Amino acid sequence: EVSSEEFSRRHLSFQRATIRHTYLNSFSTETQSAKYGINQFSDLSQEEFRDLYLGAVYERAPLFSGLSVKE
Amino acid sequence: LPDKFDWRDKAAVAPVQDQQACGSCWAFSVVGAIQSVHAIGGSQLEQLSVQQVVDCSYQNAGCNGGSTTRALNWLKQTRMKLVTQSEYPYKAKTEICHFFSQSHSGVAIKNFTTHDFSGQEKAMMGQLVQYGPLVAIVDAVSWQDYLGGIIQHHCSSQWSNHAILIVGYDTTGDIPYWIVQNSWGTRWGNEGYVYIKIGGNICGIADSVAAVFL
Repeated sequence: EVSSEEFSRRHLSFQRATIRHTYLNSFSTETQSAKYGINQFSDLSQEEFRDLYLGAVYERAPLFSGLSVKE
Repeated sequence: LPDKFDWRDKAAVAPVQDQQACGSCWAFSVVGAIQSVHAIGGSQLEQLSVQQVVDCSYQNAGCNGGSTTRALNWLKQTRMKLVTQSEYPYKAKTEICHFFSQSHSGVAIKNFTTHDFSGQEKAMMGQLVQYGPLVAIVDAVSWQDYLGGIIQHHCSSQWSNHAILIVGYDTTGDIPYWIVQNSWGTRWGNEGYVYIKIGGNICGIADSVAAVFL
């Protein structure tokens, strides 16, 4: 049960997702390539998705030198 | 290095979990690596508490996000023992840190390494085989729409925003790929897993990679 305002918002996010899918799938030329389409996140805007699910903070790491500490 | 390697084949990877609407991916990836390395060391595979890390890793922001490096550093410095998931269950919201007595059993880390493996993904494969599943940070913006298959496009490096657990790789087919466990439940992707092309630092998978030692 959602308000008509929220329903409209979710519907718009869903429509935008389908447009995104067409673009993303246009690169999938090989059988093993990634496929993009409707899933549990399709009625979220990209901003909502980032805010809710992408919670990692990147911290720069030193380049791997190829040598272990012992070496 | 073997052509393909998967820690799931060695019963060292716990089932896919669902972080729900909580930005706790950083805690799931860190705890996932610890419980795997614990199992690789000969202990029984058991799910450890993600909620403990979410609540108690004070330098991070719980469900509002966090850094895997800061979480590992906190675990190393404090020698905090992670209790089991059943003793400290996941709530998908940040709560007050619950402390356990020093005598309470749990798993603590001794050390960890974090490196940038960009341009050196073969060396990263070596680390995976040698030390166990690896914690990594990726750009997962396009993963909102992912259904399955090997990701080769639509991801950037150096714009990482999501923490995951690399559990294996497969180089036997036309496109070599990393096998990555995500924390968005089994309904997403390949039963909760995502495959990422090896080489080219796709999604920034090699930008910041951590191995843990118990």
